[in-house]
Amino acid sequence: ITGGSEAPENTIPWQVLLTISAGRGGGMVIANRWIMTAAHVVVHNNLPVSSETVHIYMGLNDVKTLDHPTAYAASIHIHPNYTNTNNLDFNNDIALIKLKDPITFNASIMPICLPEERDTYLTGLIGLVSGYGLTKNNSRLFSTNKLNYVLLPVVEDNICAKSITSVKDAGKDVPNLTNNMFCAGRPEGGKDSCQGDSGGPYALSDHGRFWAAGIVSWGVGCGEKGRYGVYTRVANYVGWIKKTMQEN
Amino acid sequence: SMWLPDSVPAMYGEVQSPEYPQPYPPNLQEQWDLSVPEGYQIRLTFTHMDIEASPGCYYDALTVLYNGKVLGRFCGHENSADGHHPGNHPILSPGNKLTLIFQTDNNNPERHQNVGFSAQYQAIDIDECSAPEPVDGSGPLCAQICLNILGSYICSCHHGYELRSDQRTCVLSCGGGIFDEPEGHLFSPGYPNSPPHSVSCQYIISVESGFIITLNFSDNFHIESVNTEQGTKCPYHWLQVTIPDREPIKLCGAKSPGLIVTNSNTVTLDYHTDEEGLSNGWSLDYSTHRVNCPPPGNVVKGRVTPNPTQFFYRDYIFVRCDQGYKLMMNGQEIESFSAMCQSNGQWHLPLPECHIIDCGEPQPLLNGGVTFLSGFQNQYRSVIQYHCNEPFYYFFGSLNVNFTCESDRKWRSNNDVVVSPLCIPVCGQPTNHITGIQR
Repeated sequence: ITGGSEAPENTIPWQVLLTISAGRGGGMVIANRWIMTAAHVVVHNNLPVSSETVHIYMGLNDVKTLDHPTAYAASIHIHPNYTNTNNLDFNNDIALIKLKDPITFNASIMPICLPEERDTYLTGLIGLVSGYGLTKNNSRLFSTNKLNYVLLPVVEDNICAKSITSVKDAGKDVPNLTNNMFCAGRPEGGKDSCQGDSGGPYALSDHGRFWAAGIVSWGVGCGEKGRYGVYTRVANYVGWIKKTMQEN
Repeated sequence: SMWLPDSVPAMYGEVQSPEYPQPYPPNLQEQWDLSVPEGYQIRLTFTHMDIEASPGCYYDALTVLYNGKVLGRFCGHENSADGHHPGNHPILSPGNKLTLIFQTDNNNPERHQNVGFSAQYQAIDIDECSAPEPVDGSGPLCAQICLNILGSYICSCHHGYELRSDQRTCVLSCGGGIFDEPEGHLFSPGYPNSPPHSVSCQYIISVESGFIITLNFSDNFHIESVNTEQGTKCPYHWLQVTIPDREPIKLCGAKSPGLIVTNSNTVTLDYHTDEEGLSNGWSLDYSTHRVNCPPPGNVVKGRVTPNPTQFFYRDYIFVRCDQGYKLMMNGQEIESFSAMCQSNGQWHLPLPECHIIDCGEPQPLLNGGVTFLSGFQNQYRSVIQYHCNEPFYYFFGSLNVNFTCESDRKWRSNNDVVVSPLCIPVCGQPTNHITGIQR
């Protein structure tokens, strides 16, 4: 998280830290046996990672205090239409991890709500993005063990699309923006999600109740001016989420 | 070869004059010998008779005979005043044979052709028993009891006597009389007249176990007794009443003992007279009634049914517990209870008890808990309340759910639901909030 703050205890109880091999990613609790994350977090070299290699931490805000995983993965369910073969296609960047044992919820671990199916997100709504990913200070990236968060508004699709086009025009290969994605961030930059936050929650609040509007997916740089973070539009996947949970 | 049944006389038949219903020929001398089985008599009924009428049936006649004795000589027509016609009255033979002789002369009236007769006969059972006593002094058909049967009769004797080999007269023999019917009548040989001397009769009344015999002597009681200074003695004639496990009672005198309740299902009566003296004897009616069982009592929190004023052998009682209670016997729960009044006057099972039921420990609630609101040890009517671990879980639709221990031993909610409630996780509502005072 760039330009954010350290999260006080029990303020983002759905936050999950995933460590897979040497990598770090985020996730969110959506039920007592289910974690939602980004597909690219649990896919390595175009292959799903083994569930044994996934370590799942939750309930605390400081990675240093987590001496052993909170839960273990029983199975990983990647969206069937996620085909990021060249690392430039983040369409359908969503996956579910089923846990071996159910979690009992408390103040530090709590599920985040899911949106209504096909919910729309109003431009300008402020969302809460969180994760244990890189932070930035004076244009230098830092690793952190503390859970950070930042509040970012939903960006209009056209503005986001233009931002990405401008990058393309500059001759860089970047993924396409699809209807299954939305953008959040500030045009002036500085505040953004970053590497290591992938799979983590972008939460919108409705009358004090947070719901999972997006999953940290990709972006060009972190917190750069005129750039926005791109998030998986969870409302487009509520049907698949329910189906996967029921069938498993 | 083939066996043919013996010729058995017919039970009925028909007799008609020659060439009937055509006119009969002259110069006839026709005879029919009718017979039916022994023990029956013949009833002959004319369906039509048309024989030349003449005074005394002199010319043409039908003569009916039994053993050569003429029962009737008939001629004429049923509608004519001439001749001698039997009309509609049947002719009954004294025995099982009957002879009919039809005679005609050589001359028939020219203007009227007589057709003769047609008659039917049938066997009628003879009630030998109601026949008058023969005048030859041989005595009645049966000395004591006559039973008419079809085609015959049977003689029988009163208790205390048996049939002689002549199958007609009876000889005193009163041993071995066993009475096993629920009620009956007994009397001494010859009662109310004095029997022959030296009578030794035994009567055993023995009914099913569970029944009690009551003797009811008639007032007309007379057994020779001797009055002594010590009171009435029965040295020569007596009736001894023996009831198991009790001292035998010797009865004599002229006063009826009246009612004797034996409290036993077996009573032996021994009647004895010697070769002298005079006793006119006795008679009694005996009856039986079922043994009593004591009232079974009451069951706390239960009901004993039925509830008559008295309980008798083979009566059943049933026990049901009040709602919320279960039947217990010897520490074990039983599904139902019934007990029968036995022949010894005891119930075959003691009464059970009714214990309050319990629903067992309520199902634990995942991510919730249960609290007792009222009642005792999960017993009937106890009320518990489930709750979810707030603020992280909640009941869908309500804050708390009350369950009551019902009579079917299930915890049921007010909505009659049996299954435990479910605690649903609360989502997206952290207990701590990110707040910023600075603007």
